[in-house]
Amino acid sequence: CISAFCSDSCGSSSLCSTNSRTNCSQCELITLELCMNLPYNFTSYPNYLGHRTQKEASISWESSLFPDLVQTNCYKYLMFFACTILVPKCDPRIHERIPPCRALCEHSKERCESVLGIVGLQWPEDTDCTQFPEENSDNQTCLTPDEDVEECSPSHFKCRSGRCVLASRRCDGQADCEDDSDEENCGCRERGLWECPSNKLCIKHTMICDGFPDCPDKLDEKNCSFCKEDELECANHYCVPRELWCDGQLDCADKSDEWSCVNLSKNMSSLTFLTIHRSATDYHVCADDWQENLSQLACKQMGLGGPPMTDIVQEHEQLPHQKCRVLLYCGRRPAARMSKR
Amino acid sequence: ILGGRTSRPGRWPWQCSLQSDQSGHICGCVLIAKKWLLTVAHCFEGRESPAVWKVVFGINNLDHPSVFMQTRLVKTIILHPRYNRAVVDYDISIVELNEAVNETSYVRPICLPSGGQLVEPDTYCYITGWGHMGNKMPFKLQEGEVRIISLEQCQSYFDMKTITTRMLCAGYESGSVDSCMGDSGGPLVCEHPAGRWTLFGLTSWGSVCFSKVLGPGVYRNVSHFIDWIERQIYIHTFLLN
Repeated sequence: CISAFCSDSCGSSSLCSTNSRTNCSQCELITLELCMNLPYNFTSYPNYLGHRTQKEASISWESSLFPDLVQTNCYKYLMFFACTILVPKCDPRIHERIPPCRALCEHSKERCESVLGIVGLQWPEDTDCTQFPEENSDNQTCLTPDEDVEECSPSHFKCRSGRCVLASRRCDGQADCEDDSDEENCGCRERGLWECPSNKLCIKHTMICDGFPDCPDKLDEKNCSFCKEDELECANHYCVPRELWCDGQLDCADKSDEWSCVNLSKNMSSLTFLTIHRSATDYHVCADDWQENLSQLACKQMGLGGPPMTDIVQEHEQLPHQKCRVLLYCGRRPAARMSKR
Repeated sequence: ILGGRTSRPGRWPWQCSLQSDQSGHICGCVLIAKKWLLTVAHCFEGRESPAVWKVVFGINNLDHPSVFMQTRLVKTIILHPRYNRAVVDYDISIVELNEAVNETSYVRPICLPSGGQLVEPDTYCYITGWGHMGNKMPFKLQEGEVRIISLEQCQSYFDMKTITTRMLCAGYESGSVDSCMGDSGGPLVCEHPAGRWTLFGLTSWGSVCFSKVLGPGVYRNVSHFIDWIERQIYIHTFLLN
């Protein structure tokens, strides 16, 4: 408000009386990736190029121009200057933007405008250096770079020679630094990736433990859960108590606790014992009270046809006290009716 | 896809969705060049006019269009001249788009096999699609890993139907992973050691997949049609346009 401080929302605030709103701007955290390494964290919009938001600045022509231009090494503090006009520093006490000093603007323009001219481009309009104050003049503060200001933004890699090249060009197989330093020590880590232990394949960190195997031996999906002793890991790495495995209820979100619960296990003599996977353990089925309709049901559950043949056998003949097991032979899978998909 | 899982967005950048304004997603399709798709011919039964179709690329969730999505209209539909809806042999078609797609990491064509390049039985490959999951139609693209089955073995599942060399069978005896209604026209792709993916099949037909009678899926053997595909694209690019 004209008479007081800026309230939370300038446009819709009812705290200002009618006609008493001024064009007040707010300090906001810098999110423009290009300028994340500045010695200040807050900015204020509109900026000196007329962009109304950081989003608008991020897709602007200038946002792609300056990072390209900085690669020509035309001026050490070019990126610092670019950021002072793309994301002007905001003074949190007065909620006002602080301009770059005129000398910084003039030096940037003097040294880099001619480089742009070579490729037929123009220095950005709206960067008339006279709009910026002289250092130590009129009690106005302005920004100058520190000696140790980082020349390359976080999205850039600094060559040994000092030149900045786009980080995406680091370890891409093409030398971009004149000293080839962007192609040295190129492991997964240098590229911000994770290395599969077996074949050195590099994958994104977000691909680890996401339920999708990316390394050939699926090592990126190992050790993703810390299940308790009485729990088992679902395919999507959630933990579910063992006793809920194959209990007929869906407990894993991906239903993996109810997969392959009925099987025919072949032992050394090729007998097909009916096997039930229950509470995370395989059991042969006891033949007590076994009925033929249960054989039909088991074959059906496995998607196999009939008619089933059932045998009741002793699993270990040398241990006659052992209970009898169900030996099951199902028919072939029924012939499928054709259907276009 | 039965027995599959939800795909990570962008993993299958050649997968596209053939849609009509009235029905939404109808069939899958595969991008093979910036202006050309492959799908199966039976998708166009009763809807032969290009005007009723649109093709959506770069999408994972059919219900939530993403910023990577691109939509194109259909200029030409080329059905294989030997396609017969009663026999389902030669179930393949080529679609020309009205405008090329912009190639991005989310929209990218897949390599075709060479004419004689065949995929061996017991090779593991992937199928993808927005088809039926057995209990519901998914919004998100599903993927499933299937094993290539020899034609002889495949024939034993379909004694009422002849499996020809224009077909490719893939799946499992248990039918645990399979394509289903709505996956037609989508890809069966196999990865080579260098991480290079090749399109070997197009989802075509199989058992009534959400019944209890399962079996492998039957796919169009793309290798068999390479000459025809190349010839059609040449004719429509250089001779007819």
